[in-house]
Amino acid sequence: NRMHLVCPMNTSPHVNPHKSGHEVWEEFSHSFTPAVREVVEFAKKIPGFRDLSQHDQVSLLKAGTFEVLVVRFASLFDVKDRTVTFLGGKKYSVDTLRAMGAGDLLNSMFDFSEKLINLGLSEEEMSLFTAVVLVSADRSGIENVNSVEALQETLIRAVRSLVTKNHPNESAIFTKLLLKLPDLRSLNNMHSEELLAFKVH
Amino acid sequence: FSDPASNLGLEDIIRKALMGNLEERPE
Repeated sequence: NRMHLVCPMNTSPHVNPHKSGHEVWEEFSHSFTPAVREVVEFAKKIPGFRDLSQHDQVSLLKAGTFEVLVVRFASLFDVKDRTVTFLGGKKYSVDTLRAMGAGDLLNSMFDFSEKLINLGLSEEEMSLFTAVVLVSADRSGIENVNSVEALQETLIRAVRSLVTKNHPNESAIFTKLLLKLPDLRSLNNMHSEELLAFKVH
Repeated sequence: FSDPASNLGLEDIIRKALMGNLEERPE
């Protein structure tokens, strides 16, 4: 009987012990649904995304929503104060969340958020990078890999061009940014394992 | 647990959000 939900996409990590597992899950789902809808709205605005087959649009969103949310909500992880702000607006320290059962994923999220924020990207750069995260041709279940790959390459070229223009003296930024992609995959896998543990409980 | 998105109910939310505009369009 797990009593805490340590994901910041929740309003609070505290779970009402009188609620059933199903009710807890419904409440959590209600909490993260608006953020997922925002990811879908963002995807719709990526030039070319709506031209992909409906099947591939759904597959990309299913596989990449978590990673997009990690990028969009990196600022919830305050590296300096070692706190996490939940959607309800309250901050919780790492120690508190650890005591509630948070594991390695929490540390990895802090590491990722710190490195991403330290790149000092503009809103436009971050937005284009987020599009690259979402449009990845190697996600499972893609039926028209060539179309997704072509769109991904266009988006990568756009990010490179923008980052090179905005940071002419920092040639490594684009490389560092691309290296965030495998980091996100790794976080996604860890997150799936945590979800499995949650469902099993 | 090969498809965490489906287990989360994500696919439903995604499909509805993707198709939402079509569904809301008046006949």
